Amino acid sequence: ALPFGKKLTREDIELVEEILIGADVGVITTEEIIEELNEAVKNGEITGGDAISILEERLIDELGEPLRIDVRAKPHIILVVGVNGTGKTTTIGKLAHRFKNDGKKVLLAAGDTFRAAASEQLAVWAERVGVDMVMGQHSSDPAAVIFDAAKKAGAKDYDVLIADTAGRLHTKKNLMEELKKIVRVVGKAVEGAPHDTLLVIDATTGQNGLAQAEVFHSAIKLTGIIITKLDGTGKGGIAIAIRRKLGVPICAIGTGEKIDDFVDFSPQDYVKAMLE
Amino acid sequence: QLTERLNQAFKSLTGRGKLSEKNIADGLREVRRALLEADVNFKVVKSFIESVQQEAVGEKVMKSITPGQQIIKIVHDKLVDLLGGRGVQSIKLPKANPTIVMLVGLQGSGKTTHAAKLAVWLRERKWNPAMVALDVYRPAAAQQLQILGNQISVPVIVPQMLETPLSCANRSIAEAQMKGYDILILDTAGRLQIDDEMMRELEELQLRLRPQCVFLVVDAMTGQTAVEVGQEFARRVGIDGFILTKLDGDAKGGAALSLRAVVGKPILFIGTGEKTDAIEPFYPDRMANRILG
Ligand SMILES: Nc1nc2c(ncn2[C@@H]2O[C@H](COP(=O)(O)OP(=O)(O)OP(=O)(O)O)[C@@H](O)[C@H]2O)c(=O)[nH]1
Ligand SMILES: Nc1nc2c(ncn2[C@@H]2O[C@H](COP(=O)(O)OP(=O)(O)OP(=O)(O)O)[C@@H](O)[C@H]2O)c(=O)[nH]1
Ligand SMILES: [Mg+2]
Ligand SMILES: [Mg+2]
Repeated sequence: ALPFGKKLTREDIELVEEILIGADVGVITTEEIIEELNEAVKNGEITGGDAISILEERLIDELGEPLRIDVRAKPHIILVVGVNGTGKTTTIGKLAHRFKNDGKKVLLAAGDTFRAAASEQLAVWAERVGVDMVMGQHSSDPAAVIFDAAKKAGAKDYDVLIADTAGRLHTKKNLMEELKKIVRVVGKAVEGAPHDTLLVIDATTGQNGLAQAEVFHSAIKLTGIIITKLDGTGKGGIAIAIRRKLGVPICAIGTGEKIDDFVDFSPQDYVKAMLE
Repeated sequence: QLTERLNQAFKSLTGRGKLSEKNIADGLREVRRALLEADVNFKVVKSFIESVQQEAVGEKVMKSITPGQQIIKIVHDKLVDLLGGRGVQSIKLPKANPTIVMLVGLQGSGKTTHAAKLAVWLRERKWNPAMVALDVYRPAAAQQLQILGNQISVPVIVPQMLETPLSCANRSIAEAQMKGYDILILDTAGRLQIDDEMMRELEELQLRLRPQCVFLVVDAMTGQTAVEVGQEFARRVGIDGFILTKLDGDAKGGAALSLRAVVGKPILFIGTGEKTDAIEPFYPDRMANRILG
């Protein structure tokens, strides 16, 4: 136990560093967290417990409230975005399954009109889940596909529309402009849309995850983050840096490739898994 | 930038005598941060910094460059060395009947896309390639490879109804021999290195097919876990080289150093875009600049 008013020991700091850096929290965020913990110990805000348990408490606190999607609007439109290969299309299948089980009428929009077999991939998910899907021609304007889907969602009384988009590196200005256009256009189709914009991040991503979140968030306002592939050895620690810097909450995590490998985000479970 | 940060750290130094242990320790603290920020593995950074430290001790302070620049030069040269040395490492593809290249890796790393890129690259070098879709799990995986094959006019062999990957692979070998394809590119399903059943599938493919070249396809934005992934694929399947993808983004790509240092196999190609021509050979000194930049 830490004696009142003392600093964290050299060993404590090295242990915390290794855990946080090893989890992809990043060296700068890690240094900040260690500094804050040191201050808290010096000021007597923390008077006991080992380094790991005070770290656990701090990280859980840091992550704040998870995002729980609140299907208020009708149709409630969710835009799913992120860089290439993170798990957007698969996650949409899982999300659709979740909403359908909650008794919602769900529509999907195959907004990736670029990548080979992207719409076909989403179509398989639509069929598995038992929901309708709107798709366009290959190379058609994704904004047009999503606009049509939004109009249909409104006209045909759907509760939720989930729009898939093509993976895009945040460094590609023209692709980020395309995304801004999608947001403008869907807002014209349905007032207040998109009601949620979710960034999908791969749990194995390192520091680039923060740049991704920053650029996507400044281009189109994110309402939540989904971390996929947490069934692997990646810890997704960059989500902590993202939460600290941008304040965007985490909504859910992907824990596999099957339809129900989808878990509401729990800061406690997530931090415990990171620290073991 | 690292150079500026190091110059700041060494403002008071003049170009005389040797770099002191303290100079080096201060400089290396900045280098360590830069390497970790670039996603180089924590343990790899530790041993890298230690070896640079040993090399830097006693180096004479050079008159023509600042101490900060001098430390960077030592670090840069060592990085280039670790990444494979000057120049490009060429891929060895012995003739077999047919030669078999297999792509493996985590989900979403870019395997399917790079199968097509490799097919184009090989054809430019007078091979007659065909691609084989061995991913029987992901929705529309075979279709994805087929569409790419159509785009580049390379034949694609896809699994039949309920056919296993091994059976499809064997059938593609027979087809290659019959139709004169001299190289087959096998695209496998993405998998976690800790998924025992999926890793056993790969072990069996490797054992039965004896591919001449197994590439681990790795996303350049992969963080600290790259080492665990690389080691496990190398241990269970055997890796001949890496393809580092999505380098057209701004990920520093430190995973490259971690993989090369820990697995000891070369990075042979990098992916620089979504189109089928976006593949280049790997240049260690360009990568070193990127990691340190
Ligand atoms: N293990 C694991 N694999 C996942 C998870 N989520 C998605 N995947 C896999 O990751 C790969 C990529 O998933 P996609 O849904 O195609 O990813 P995407 O972001 O839509 O990809 P692009 O549209 O090409 O940018 C697939 O093989 C999925 O099965 C997860 O939570 N765990
Ligand atoms: N910008 C960029 N995108 C890439 C690159 N390589 C692949 N991609 C994209 O990354 C995403 C995933 O590529 P895939 O080829 O489907 O990846 P995979 O490893 O086959 O995925 P699984 O089969 O699900 O494991 C797609 O959107 C590709 O277009 C690259 O070098 N640069
Ligand atoms: Mg997709
Ligand atoms: Mg694939």
